[in-house]
Amino acid sequence: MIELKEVSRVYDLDATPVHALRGIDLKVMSGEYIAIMGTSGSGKSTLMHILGCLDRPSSGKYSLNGEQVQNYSQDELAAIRNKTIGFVFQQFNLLPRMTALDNVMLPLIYARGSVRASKEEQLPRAQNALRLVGLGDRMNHRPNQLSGGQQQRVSIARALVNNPKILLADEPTGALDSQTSKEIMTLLEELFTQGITVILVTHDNDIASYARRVVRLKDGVIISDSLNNR
Amino acid sequence: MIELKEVSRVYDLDATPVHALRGIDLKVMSGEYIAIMGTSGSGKSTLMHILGCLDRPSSGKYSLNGEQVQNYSQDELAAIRNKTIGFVFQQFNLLPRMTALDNVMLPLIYARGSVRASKEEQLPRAQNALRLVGLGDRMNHRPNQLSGGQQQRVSIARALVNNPKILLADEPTGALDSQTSKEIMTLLEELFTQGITVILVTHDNDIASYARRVVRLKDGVIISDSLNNR
Ligand SMILES: Nc1ncnc2c1ncn2[C@@H]1O[C@H](COP(=O)(O)OP(=O)(O)OP(=O)(O)O)[C@@H](O)[C@H]1O
Ligand SMILES: Nc1ncnc2c1ncn2[C@@H]1O[C@H](COP(=O)(O)OP(=O)(O)OP(=O)(O)O)[C@@H](O)[C@H]1O
Ligand SMILES: [Mg+2]
Ligand SMILES: [Mg+2]
Repeated sequence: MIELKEVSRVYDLDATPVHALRGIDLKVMSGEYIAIMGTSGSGKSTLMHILGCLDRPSSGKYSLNGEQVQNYSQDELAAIRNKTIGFVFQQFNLLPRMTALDNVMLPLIYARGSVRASKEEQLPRAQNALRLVGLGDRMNHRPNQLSGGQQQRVSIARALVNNPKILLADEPTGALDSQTSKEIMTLLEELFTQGITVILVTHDNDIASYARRVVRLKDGVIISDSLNNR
Repeated sequence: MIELKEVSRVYDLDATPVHALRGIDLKVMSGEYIAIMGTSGSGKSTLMHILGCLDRPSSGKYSLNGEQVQNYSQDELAAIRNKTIGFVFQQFNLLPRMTALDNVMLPLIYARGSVRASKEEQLPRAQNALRLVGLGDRMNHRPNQLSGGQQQRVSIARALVNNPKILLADEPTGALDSQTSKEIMTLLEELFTQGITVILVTHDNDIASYARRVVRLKDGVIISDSLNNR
């Protein structure tokens, strides 16, 4: 359902281009659970942004559920994202002037078509998502009134609220203590059991061990891709 | 050299006040190496901001090198910070429109008195700090042209550039893979050997094991404070 073929991404920065991804081949079946690992700067977030239709490759092909999306317009990509993909950003990307609840409501408000929840359904859905990540008592706090790990969890709740078929999570437990991390990983395991495709970036081996397959990046290249011996 | 007595911090948020810290007693001698741990939302960053003179307690006393700073003005606190303290923020707090190098130059430009480096010294110092954290080839990138772990390392370089006597690091390896984490922890170990007081927040037991003493927070209270059996 996800296939990257010879995908490269070059950032053109003044004189020195940065080859963030080089000739990536990656196939992901529906319902898989994959951990992406690699050193700082190896290209993990760049890969996640392309997978999440937030960025286009410089070259190569991206086939998502049968559609060749590498040349889609911004609007076409936005439609796919809203309908199919939940994205947890490495740096959360919360809107600073809105409360946790408002931030989680946004994807519900923007949804179109069959994914869209009715007006009466939207608020309870957002509230439930926040309770699921342990923030039932923080709904009216704005991001700067939340701890780092609480902001991260708002970002996770927001990614789940449209019931996406693909969850892309860039270091979803980076700011969490081990107890709270376990709660989040139990939630992701539950989603995986329901058939959702889960792709997460982590630098933590304990977190990676929850996945069924591990892909390792180094300098923009996949250096290994194998099943997790759990 | 650092002494908190009965320090509390309450955030007044509409109806429900949040008691982020409650009656904290903490003594830190010059040259100690301490890890602060605890669950998400337990008060670690709040404690670090008070220690770093970025915030005042709601009640209680803070004695820093013999001065009672809990009632100092913003300017007086800023002067202490610039002269004595290096702070690595949990969310980096880099200025988005400046390059990595400009960000690291800022504390050098703002330094006053004996800490201040001469104009010719400032640029090489900033460049060295960036090389120390492995970013010699990323000096002219702006934050959104850097990976998460690279931004974190710019924040670390910036905290070190005025040769502070106290380094406060709020999850300094949260966005780093294990290899890069080791490099940063080796750097912190080196600073500790030079006599700098190091206080770091981490939720990672491997990182905490580098410290000589571990303080654990839960719901704004210190629940344990003991030497690390290394
Ligand atoms: N400005 C604020 N207004 C209201 N509540 C706040 C504010 N800042 C923090 N809080 C609350 O205070 C508590 C402690 O926050 P703090 O950032 O110190 O936690 P932490 O231990 O650093 O957590 P984490 O590990 O997630 O970073 C949290 O429950 C948070 O919601
Ligand atoms: N907009 C940009 N312009 C130039 N270079 C960029 C840009 N964005 C990222 N880079 C560079 O591309 C490389 C890959 O970045 P990416 O964010 O994908 O790394 P990462 O594997 O997610 O790292 P981390 O583990 O630190 O988050 C890095 O070396 C980074 O400096
Ligand atoms: Mg990244
Ligand atoms: Mg914190």
